[in-house]
Amino acid sequence: DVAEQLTPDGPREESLQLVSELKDPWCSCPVDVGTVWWAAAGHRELRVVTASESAVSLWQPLAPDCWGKVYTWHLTELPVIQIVPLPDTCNLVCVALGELEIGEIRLLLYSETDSFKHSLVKTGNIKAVVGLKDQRLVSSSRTMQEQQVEMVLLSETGGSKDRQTLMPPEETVTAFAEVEGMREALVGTTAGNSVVVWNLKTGQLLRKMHIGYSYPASICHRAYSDSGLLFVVLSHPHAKESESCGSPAFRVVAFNPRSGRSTGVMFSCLPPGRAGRRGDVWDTAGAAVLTSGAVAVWDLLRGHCTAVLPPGPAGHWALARWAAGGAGLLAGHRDGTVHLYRY
Amino acid sequence: CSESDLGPISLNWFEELSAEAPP
Repeated sequence: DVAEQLTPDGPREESLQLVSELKDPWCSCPVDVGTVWWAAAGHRELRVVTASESAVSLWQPLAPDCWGKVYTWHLTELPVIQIVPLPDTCNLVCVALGELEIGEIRLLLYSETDSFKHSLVKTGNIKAVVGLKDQRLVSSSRTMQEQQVEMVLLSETGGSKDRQTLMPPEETVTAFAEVEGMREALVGTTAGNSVVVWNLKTGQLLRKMHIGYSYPASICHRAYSDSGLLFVVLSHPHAKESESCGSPAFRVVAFNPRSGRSTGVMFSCLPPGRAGRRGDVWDTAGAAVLTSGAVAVWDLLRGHCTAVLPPGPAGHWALARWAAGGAGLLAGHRDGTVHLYRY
Repeated sequence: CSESDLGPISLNWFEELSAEAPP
């Protein structure tokens, strides 16, 4: 696998097929892109969401290769930092806003009676947030004295139906990931480089397992429970390049939650000579923007880099996000152009 | 990975840890 990646004719963009392009001439500084399921007039379709610091736009497919902007929410008090994907939720867009770190989380929604509006879900010094299936949102926030980890059950009208406090670990939680197939389990990574596991129903902190010192500041993206083991997809934004392994982009690590022991299962490294990455994972595929301005895609189960999108005529790629429901990869340029690729 | 590397594996780890962890 490594030999294949080292060949000059290594992965190209063949496994990514350009489906369509959308361009917002008013968006000069995109901060995020994503997709949302939208139900209207009796059917459900996937729509694209683009975010700049002060506006979030909803895009509707008009024809197979053509998108039109449906609506723009203007958010003027705090800059938008990221779109928070809400799996299997319809007609709700969740965004995180703040200066250097997330200060508030808002829902952007449309209702028959109120038209388009937005509502505040959470405020504080928010360190990490994740959207889960069944309209649930989990976040960690910190005061000088303590850390709060909370799950909010969102209502269809953009409010909060219920709140559940989860037991916080001593270390700050830096990322969350849902566990595929286990509705009540949630994993997180901490500033002390551990993986923690919660029971979402009871709020119990079940286990803290150290990742190891070789890969500091690991970020969890997704987890799968199988055969009594917990397989966690981690990215390593700050790992140093090593002669034996190259630069790790993603690793799949198997944890035994009973014993707390772990072992590396699969290793996906950056294409040779590349550096930097900001990653996203969907199912078993990983994607990241490299500092060279290219986008790289990996099959995480095989450890293969399967595609590289070089910087195009419009310049460096700035964003790479997987669309919901296996609809492909969204890649965004700094000039506001977004390409949708089938993968 | 073998059981000797990772220690005893339980298919019901989530239920067992939930029963053992402080409420």
